[in-house]
Amino acid sequence: KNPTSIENKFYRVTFDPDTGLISNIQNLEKQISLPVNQSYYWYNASSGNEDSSQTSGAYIFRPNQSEPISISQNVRSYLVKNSLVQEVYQNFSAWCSQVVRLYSDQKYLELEWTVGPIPRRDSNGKEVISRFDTNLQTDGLFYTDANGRQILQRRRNSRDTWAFKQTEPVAGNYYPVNSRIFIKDKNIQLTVLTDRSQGGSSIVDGSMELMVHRRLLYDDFRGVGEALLEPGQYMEGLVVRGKHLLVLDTPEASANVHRKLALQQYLSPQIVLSTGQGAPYGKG
Amino acid sequence: TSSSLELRQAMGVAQHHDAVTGTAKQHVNDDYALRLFKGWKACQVVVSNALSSLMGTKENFAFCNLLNISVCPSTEASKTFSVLIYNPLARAVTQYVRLPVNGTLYAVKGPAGESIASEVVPVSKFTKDVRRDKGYAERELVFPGQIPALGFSKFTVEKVSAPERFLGTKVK
Repeated sequence: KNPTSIENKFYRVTFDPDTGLISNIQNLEKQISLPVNQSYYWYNASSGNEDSSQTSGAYIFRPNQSEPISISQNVRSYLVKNSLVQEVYQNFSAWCSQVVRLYSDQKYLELEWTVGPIPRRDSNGKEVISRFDTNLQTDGLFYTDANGRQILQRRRNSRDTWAFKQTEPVAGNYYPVNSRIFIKDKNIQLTVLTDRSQGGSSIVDGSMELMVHRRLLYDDFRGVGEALLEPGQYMEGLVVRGKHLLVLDTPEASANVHRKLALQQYLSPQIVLSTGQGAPYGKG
Repeated sequence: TSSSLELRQAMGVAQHHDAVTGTAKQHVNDDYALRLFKGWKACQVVVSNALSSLMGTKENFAFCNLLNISVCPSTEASKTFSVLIYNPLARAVTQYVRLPVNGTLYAVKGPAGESIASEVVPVSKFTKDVRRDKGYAERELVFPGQIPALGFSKFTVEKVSAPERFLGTKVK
């Protein structure tokens, strides 16, 4: 049986017993509950089409259709429950897995994802995303940071300073996410903090996605002259592991949480080990 | 002796737009990564010297760069070790530490010798699949570390023998 929930003093995360996916996140302090469906998908990279010969490559993100392909809608999962930490391990496929983690006294939910090596035997370039689907009424708006500094409001299929005609419904709405992305309505804000720069967007209202890994088969003719294949040490593609931190709060209170947390991500404490048997030492 | 100049030079090279965005050829990206690695190796000596100076003892410090895949030879093999956590932020933080270990029970003590709550959790199958032959830790030690602003805390970890099973005595 798939685990059904984990919780600490501040958060409760509920999982769908049939699919094993996250189905609801609650902020227990603020009594906020948000149905969230979180899963992993991949966009099939374009190798060019009738409209344009442009391929997806190192410079260019161009999926060949607007709908991403689900890696799995049913995950195998198991729970490790202790007093300091509770973890649900989710296996989406042989090359995609995730740990949903709640430490006992921390005011955020941690998602540690592991993606790769991305297979290419099917001759498809793949651009892998983590997507959060909610029922928030976001009216085409979402928010991303600008190099970890000010937050910029993004409006789907729109640009502030010129009359914009959208020709790429997915790629044309992707923005850099250096530290965080969020969506909100009047009462609830869902914020995701990243541990590295990624691309992100909100393609439909209430949805938010981040690209975590990509492996492509063609050069994009923008100068690099190579496909973004990255074979890695074992010549089968890179395995990437990273973290997304989720904060669910009111729009008024969220900034106070995500600004501190983002700084702690960027300037994270450094661990050094020793055997503890040192000789006296002075600058002289 | 060492200098942070090597890392600063590598960072200078990596300001090129290809390095920032990842649009270089593979062999150029490999070179960016190698330069950063060499820079970080040089900085480990700088950090060791700084910590020795702050602590007043010269120790054989180890930097575990593969903690994200539960690999650290120092913690996997040792029965006793110290964990120093430096906090570069201007406010105190609590950081959960995860260290790969092979024992089942550990005693963790804080900077003042106080006992710190800790627990040992199994390393996931996903991690074992990813790390290949880099490490073999079966478990991870987890504990919360409180670290002062712009400073460090030292924690000592000691492997505790699991209590022997009470076998009882035969009574005639």
